[in-house]
Amino acid sequence: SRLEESVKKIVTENPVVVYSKTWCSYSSEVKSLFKRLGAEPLVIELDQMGPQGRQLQKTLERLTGQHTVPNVFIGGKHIGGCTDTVKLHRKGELRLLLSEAGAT
Amino acid sequence: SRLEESVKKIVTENPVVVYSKTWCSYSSEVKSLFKRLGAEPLVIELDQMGPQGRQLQKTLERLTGQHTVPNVFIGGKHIGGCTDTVKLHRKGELRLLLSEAGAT
Ligand SMILES: N[C@@H](CCC(=O)N[C@@H](CS)C(=O)NCC(=O)O)C(=O)O
Ligand SMILES: N[C@@H](CCC(=O)N[C@@H](CS)C(=O)NCC(=O)O)C(=O)O
Ligand code: FES
Repeated sequence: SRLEESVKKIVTENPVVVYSKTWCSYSSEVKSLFKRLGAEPLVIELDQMGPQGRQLQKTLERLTGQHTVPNVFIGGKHIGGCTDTVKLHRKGELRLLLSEAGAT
Repeated sequence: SRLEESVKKIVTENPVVVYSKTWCSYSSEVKSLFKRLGAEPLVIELDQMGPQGRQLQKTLERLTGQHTVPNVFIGGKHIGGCTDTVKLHRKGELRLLLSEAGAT
């Protein structure tokens, strides 16, 4: 669909993309982890887009199998949520992924 | 108001009370921390009560100054949110509060 194509385009053209909700602490945590690592993620706040936000969340679920926020992509690859991103960081793999994607 | 009285009654009659939202990971984190410590909190899911949930959240804001979830009480005392509760645990003070309140 058109929406799926636009998500694919956004996640391949931007090194780090976070689909988020403004009032969600897990979304804030992952956004601030990226900032601490020197990466400036493209953040899309699903709750600030009216009905399109819900449509977009359904599209993300179709594309990734994940209906929850935050929904994180690095270098066009689907990473998962907050706990997935933090686990990668603890294992020392996040910095590598960010530099390979040209985010840092 | 009647709602304020009912909140005061609930938090004094139950050793641990957590006002939560079912889909919020910070709410889940604080609920599982209490379970791990052997306390069975009274959990009130604000998103499962229809319009009363929003009313209740406003009442909690008036009583505690906190509009966010999770909203935690131990022994009738307002503790705060997830990060406040985790901080108390890290300092070794949460177990004491729970046993003093008769939760463990
Ligand atoms: N482990 C996941 C949890 C994600 C999660 O449960 N997110 C919540 C908000 S914190 C959500 O989107 N809930 C909506 C739902 O469950 O329908 C992560 O770390 O991102
Ligand atoms: N530091 C607080 C954060 C609480 C918080 O921001 N909760 C969010 C959900 S995770 C909330 O209630 N957001 C609603 C809002 O900001 O209006 C805690 O640990 O509980
Ligand atoms: S809504 Fe509470 S952590 Fe996401």
